[in-house]
Amino acid sequence: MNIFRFAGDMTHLISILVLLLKIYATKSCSGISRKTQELYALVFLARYVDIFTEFISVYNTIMKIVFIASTLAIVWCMRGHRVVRRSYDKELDTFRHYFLIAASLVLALLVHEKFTFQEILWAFSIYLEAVAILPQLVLLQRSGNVDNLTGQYVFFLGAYRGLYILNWIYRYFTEPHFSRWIACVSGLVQTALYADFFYYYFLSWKNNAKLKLPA
Amino acid sequence: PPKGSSHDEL
Repeated sequence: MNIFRFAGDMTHLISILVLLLKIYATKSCSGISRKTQELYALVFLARYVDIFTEFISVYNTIMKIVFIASTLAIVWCMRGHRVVRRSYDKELDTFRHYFLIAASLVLALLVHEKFTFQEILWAFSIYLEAVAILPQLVLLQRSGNVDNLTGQYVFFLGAYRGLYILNWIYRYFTEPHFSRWIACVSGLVQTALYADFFYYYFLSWKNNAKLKLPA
Repeated sequence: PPKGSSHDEL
């Protein structure tokens, strides 16, 4: 474990905590795409099927449980909580996310490290994670206004992806047989999706203004 | 996962 990977995991964790805080404090999920959250839940469930069979470290196992539980809690709040559910921007959250699931599954069946159930689920989760933010970005673009906590949420998620790239560069130079192609190419695609958001986030920060995305 | 694998990441 290097500092970039740890910092990446922590920003990932912070992003989820910020989202939970937003929902808990404001009893509202406006500006949050339920589709993106459901895709993330699927990503974690598919990737961590090895949670009881593959032991890497206590850190890994705890983080896996935290990611699965927190994402399921968010989905549950958005679907099941009487007050929170009313603030969901259903008419703005219309991205056809089933296409993303289908495309990721097909790609996982074609490109994987080994043709086994777990490896295909792993590749599927990597591909799906790369594009899972799309419904969220489309929702923000449509609504134009981004509230503070939602902006922080997407910022921390993007930071996590950026730090993971630094982690791979570090591992590439320090580990003899670091196999990484599927994860790294998908990770680059995923990070590139944030570029536009980061540009406007930086502008709003520089001008000390509220974050607004152009229509 | 094999040593130096990206499967040891989250």
